Amino acid sequence: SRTSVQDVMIQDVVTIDESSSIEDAARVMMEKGVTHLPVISAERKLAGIVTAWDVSKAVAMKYTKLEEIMTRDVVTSNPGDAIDTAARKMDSNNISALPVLGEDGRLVGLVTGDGISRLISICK
Amino acid sequence: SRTSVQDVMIQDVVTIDESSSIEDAARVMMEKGVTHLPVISAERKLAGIVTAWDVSKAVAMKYTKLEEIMTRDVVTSNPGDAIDTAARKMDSNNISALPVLGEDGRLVGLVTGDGISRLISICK
Ligand SMILES: C[S@@+](CC[C@H](N)C(=O)[O-])C[C@H]1O[C@@H](n2cnc3c(N)ncnc32)[C@H](O)[C@@H]1O
Ligand SMILES: C[S@@+](CC[C@H](N)C(=O)[O-])C[C@H]1O[C@@H](n2cnc3c(N)ncnc32)[C@H](O)[C@@H]1O
Repeated sequence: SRTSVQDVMIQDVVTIDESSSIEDAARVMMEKGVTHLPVISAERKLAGIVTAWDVSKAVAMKYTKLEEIMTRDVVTSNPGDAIDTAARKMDSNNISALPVLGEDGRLVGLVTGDGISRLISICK
Repeated sequence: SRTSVQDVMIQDVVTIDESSSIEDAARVMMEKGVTHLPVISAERKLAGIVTAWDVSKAVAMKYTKLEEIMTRDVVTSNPGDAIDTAARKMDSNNISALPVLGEDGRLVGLVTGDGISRLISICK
């Protein structure tokens, strides 16, 4: 039986609120040791994503607001997707992680290129 | 025949000099679209590595010098290593990329978790 996104995704996803500052995002990434933070709106919906690369862009371009660096058009995955579907989606979009949305559109996990990469030791 | 690091590594690696500022590193990451920059010493040797996560740490902690955020103890790979060796090394060190050093210790590539992840579509 094939491996699905649900089998490899991180379930305790660290997120930030849309009202956060860039510095808040940087602090959460550092404290939690993550590079990707789904951004949650006041209505508890997925509003976007911000990554350590976006924070670097803020440093380079001297941006000061989270909305200037977050990506609103989020590429996501479903728990039942095969992992090669997720891997291909990341590759074609040149991104390293996909928030995973359940049937009601709720955030249920995060699947990463690193998480998929660690499965290679099993198949090769 | 098994897949080696040489088969999947990025060969035109973007690097920065040890004398660079944090802002230089952020600008190079943004312009080249990368998250990992091997740091090269004045003697053209691998002195360390700096990533977008390190730049975020600088934002969170208000560090101002590259040497305050770069990692000097670099985990590296060899071109002839099997990719599952590289994947395991990244997983056990909780990192996403390994500079690849040739026989003379020279930087010849960069192997990433994302690069290995894209192979999954081939084996599953
Ligand atoms: C196109 S990538 C290029 C740099 C590098 N490959 C990386 O992984 O960060 C950088 C951008 O992708 C965006 N991004 C990351 N994950 C995403 C996702 N799941 N959906 C949409 N955009 C995403 C980030 O917000 C960032 O602005
Ligand atoms: C331990 S990881 C944790 C965060 C996240 N997993 C990531 O990939 O960035 C963050 C640290 O790893 C360091 N790092 C990245 N690649 C490395 C490598 N090949 N060797 C040693 N340290 C590395 C970075 O400099 C950064 O300080």
